[in-house]
Amino acid sequence: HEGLVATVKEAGRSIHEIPREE
Amino acid sequence: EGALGYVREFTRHSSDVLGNLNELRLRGILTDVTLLVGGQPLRAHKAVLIACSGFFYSIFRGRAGVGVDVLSLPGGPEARGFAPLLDFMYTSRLRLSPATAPAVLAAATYLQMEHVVQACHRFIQASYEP
Repeated sequence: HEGLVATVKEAGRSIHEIPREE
Repeated sequence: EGALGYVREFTRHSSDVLGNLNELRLRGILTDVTLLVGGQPLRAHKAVLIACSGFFYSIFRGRAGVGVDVLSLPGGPEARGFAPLLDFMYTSRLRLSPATAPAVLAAATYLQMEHVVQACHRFIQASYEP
């Protein structure tokens, strides 16, 4: 099928974590 | 009975906020930086860029990043690798295809988005398996 998009779920962290103020 | 307090958690809130931010981006509302990627101007919010990318965090977190409102990325990613990452930042959905994955991987590496880099590697590995 043209244009069929398979979506895979990523459960893990997606982006960096900004360090908490020391 | 006996609870100290009650909290109503709106579980859709983070995705609803992101959806509104994306609408603001598409309409150019409060966008405070223009990224020149492969010569193509892309408007965005520094706050979203800094929240999603280690590279932009290191650029905009300091005072040096305050006055920057146009940023060209010389030797940086090409637009076809960068644009899907900008959409990902604002939608949580990363569009990949065998044709674009290498460019997205290169852009994610440049932007220090490690978790996306890993996802691109997994995608590329899977697309080679018979």
